[in-house]
Amino acid sequence: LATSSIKHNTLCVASIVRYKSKYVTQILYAPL
Amino acid sequence: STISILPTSLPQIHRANMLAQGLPAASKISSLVTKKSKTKWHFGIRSRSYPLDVMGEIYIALKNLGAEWARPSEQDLWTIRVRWKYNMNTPDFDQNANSNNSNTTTTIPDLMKMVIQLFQIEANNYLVDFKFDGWESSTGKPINNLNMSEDEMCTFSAYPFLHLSTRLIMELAVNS
Amino acid sequence: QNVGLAAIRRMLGSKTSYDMLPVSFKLVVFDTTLSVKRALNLLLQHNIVSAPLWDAKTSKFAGLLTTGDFINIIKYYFSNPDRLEIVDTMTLGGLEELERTIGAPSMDTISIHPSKPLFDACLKMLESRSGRIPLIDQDEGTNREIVVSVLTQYRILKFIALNCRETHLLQIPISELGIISTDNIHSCQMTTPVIDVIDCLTQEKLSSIPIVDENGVLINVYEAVDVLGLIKGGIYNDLSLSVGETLLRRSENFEGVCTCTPNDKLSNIMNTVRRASVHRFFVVDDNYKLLGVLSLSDILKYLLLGG
Repeated sequence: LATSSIKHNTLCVASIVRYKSKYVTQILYAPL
Repeated sequence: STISILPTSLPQIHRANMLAQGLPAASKISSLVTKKSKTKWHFGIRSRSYPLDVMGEIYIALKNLGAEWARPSEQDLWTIRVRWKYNMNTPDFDQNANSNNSNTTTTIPDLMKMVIQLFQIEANNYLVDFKFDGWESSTGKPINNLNMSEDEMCTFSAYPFLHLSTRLIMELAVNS
Repeated sequence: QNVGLAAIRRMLGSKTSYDMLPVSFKLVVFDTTLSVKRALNLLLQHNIVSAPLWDAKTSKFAGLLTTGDFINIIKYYFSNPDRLEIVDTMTLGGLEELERTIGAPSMDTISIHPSKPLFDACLKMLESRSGRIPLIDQDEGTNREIVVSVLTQYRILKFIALNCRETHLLQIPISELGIISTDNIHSCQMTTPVIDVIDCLTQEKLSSIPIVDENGVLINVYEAVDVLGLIKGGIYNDLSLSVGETLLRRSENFEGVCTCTPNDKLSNIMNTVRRASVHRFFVVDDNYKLLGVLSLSDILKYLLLGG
């Protein structure tokens, strides 16, 4: 799990997922 | 080719034309400056608390969220193997994961597993790492992912994992 | 021309949307509980104009956030001026309710599997209002949806321009292809109130409105994406703002409006799409008098079905 600092009460988490033979960095923003 | 850029549409020229018409807004309204702040990524979340305190806070957060975890072995106090119920309606945690509620005909695995581990980066600087650890079904049925092809295995959605991670991080942030 | 079209269609039929994806790329997704204001800032920060929404309650994707949603917010505010705080308090999950309140068309729900031929994705995308289509697969183990990426008309045309040499065979002038929108072009003047322009965008389902002078000479264009700057700057509450004044909000690195003439050919048009980030072409005469509009959707529709 990758995270970035909480700004403006918003959490940002991400994970790099292999989709078939490509790589998607899926980033999710959610309110704290 | 007679393809070109319309000169009067360039921001600088548009602003000059608006000023030339003596419109007060032209000097008041500034152009949008969006700082493309490069997102700085970290693995997991960092902590400077005392290691046992960090573990205590994580267990309390997991308990508050109704999760369950395997009893840690003496050799490895810094790793927590978590499991929680994640069903379609609300991703709540499984209060009675062991109950063989046979009436649930879940072919969809509804227990997400995660490994939470504390790492020391340097003196007084720790990192809590979250790792997705697959799915289980609360009916105890083995997940039939054996016959999946390599490609199929990797078409898994990270969003439930990301979502539950945010819930755990929120719980830790709120508690601390 | 037909040889060129056949080659492009062959390529679109032989490739899948998955083939178009870079080896490594990012996908920004917003939880539906995020506030509209925060989502707007994040779109601008990532220099994107759209993002898929994730509803954690249903563990599903809840459509795409697009500029159309921000236009709905402005329209709602203009009919409810006392609700200025709406931008601060509304969450992304509330956008659907807002659509119903102002009677706006509901969000696109079109999507396609990444392994389907690109040709099918293009046809489906022509049905969408936002000019984009999410690529959705299913998690084999849990049947949950995965939004792998979002395909846009712009990226597809760029992909064709970059990968299909036969575009240089498209030598018939665009005026002879019947693809330029020329009848009752909706335009405005620099002094037109921006609310009237935004109304026109939604009523006519357009993504841009050309701005002309009293002689019909093209001066600038108001685009749907300009609404993001309007809300970001918080200046949408000044109802009397003219469209010329709101264009002052545009970022300095805006690359300008792309024009062409009726004699231009699709080979040149596709050359420009390959090199620049252009989202539509305004057809003008030698004196920049506006003659028509050529949108990416018009170009894509011709490449898929025309000739």
